[in-house]
Amino acid sequence: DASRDTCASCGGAQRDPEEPESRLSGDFLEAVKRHILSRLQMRERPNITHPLPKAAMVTALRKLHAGKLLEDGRLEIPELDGHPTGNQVLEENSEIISFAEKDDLVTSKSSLFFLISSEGNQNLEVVQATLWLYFKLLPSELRGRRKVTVKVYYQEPGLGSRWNLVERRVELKRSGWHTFGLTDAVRLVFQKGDRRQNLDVRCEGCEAEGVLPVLLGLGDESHRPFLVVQARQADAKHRIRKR
Amino acid sequence: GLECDGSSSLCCRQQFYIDFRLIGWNDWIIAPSGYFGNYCEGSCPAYMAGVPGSASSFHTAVVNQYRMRGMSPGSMNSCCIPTKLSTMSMLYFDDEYNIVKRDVPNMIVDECGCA
Repeated sequence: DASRDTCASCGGAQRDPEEPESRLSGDFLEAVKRHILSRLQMRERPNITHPLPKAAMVTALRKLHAGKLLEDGRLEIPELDGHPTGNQVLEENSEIISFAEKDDLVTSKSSLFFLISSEGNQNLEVVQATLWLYFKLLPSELRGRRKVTVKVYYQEPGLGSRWNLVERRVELKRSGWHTFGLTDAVRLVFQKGDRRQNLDVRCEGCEAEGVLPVLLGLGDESHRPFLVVQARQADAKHRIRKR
Repeated sequence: GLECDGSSSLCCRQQFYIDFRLIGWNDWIIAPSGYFGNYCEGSCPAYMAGVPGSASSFHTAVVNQYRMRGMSPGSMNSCCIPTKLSTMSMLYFDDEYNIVKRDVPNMIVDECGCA
C-alpha cells in the first residue's frame, strides 16, 4: 500500500472529501492551462494587444483552405472547430502564417519584413516557405494577358548581410494572388535562430502593363502580403516511432 | 475503457471540457473553441488488471499471468493511466501575431486503463 501512496496515478490521487470542488477545479484548470502551454512550447499565453485585421486573417486562412467566415462573422475551421481531429499524428506538423510588416525607418515602398519565428516554434525544421503577393490589374487599353517580371530580394540573417534574389515571370489575366518560393530564405532564418526576414519586392514592367503589386501602406488589408511556413519538429525525425 | 459516472471507484476516464471563452483564451486561440482535458482516475484492484481490455501493454499481460498463478511478482500494483490518446489540431496566434496551425499528438485522453 505504501507504494500506492507514492505512485501518483496509481488508483487515482485520493481526493480529500472536504476539499471544495471549486478549488479543485481552479487548481485543475491551472494544470490544464500549463499543460496546453507546455505542449505548444510557450512559457505563458501571448499578449494580444492589437488583434490582426480580420480581413487579412480571413483571406490567408481561406487561401489555405483552413477556415471560412460564417454569417455572424465567426470563423469556422472545419476540421478543427470544437472536436479533436482524432488522427494519430506521430510528428508535430506546424503551419505558420506570418503577415508582412513595414519598417518605419525604411522609406522604400518596396521593402517589407516578416517576424516569423517566436518562442513556441524555435526548434522547427522548415519544410517549405511560400510568399503570397496580390497583384491588381489597373484599367488599361491593353488587351490579353499582361506579362511582368517580379523580383523578390531577401536578405540573409544578420545586419548588413547579403541579399539574394527569387525572380519569376508572371502572366496576369485578372487581379489575383501569386506565390513565390522562399524556402531557402526562411530555412536560413530558423537555422540562425533569427526571427526576422527582410524582403524587397520589385516588379519590372508593372508600370507599363498597368499592374499594381499590393504591398503595404495601400490600406488594402485583405490583400496584405503573407508568408506561409510549413514546418515540423526538428527532433521528430529522430523520434522513436511507435511500433 | 470505462467512463466515470460516479457509480464505481474503478479506473475510468473523467471527461473535462474547457471552453476557451470561459477562461479568456479565445482571443489568441482561433480554433478549436475548447479543449477536452479528460483525465484518468479510480482504483486498479488485482482482478481489474486482468481484464483484457484494460491491459494496456504486453508487460501488464505478463504480470497478470503471474498473478493468476499466484506468483505475484512483489508488490506490483497497476496504475490507472491513459491507454489511448489522440491528436489535437490548434490554430492560434503566437507572440509575433503569426497564425500558427499545429497538430499536437497525444493531447487528448480517449481511454483509461490499468497498467
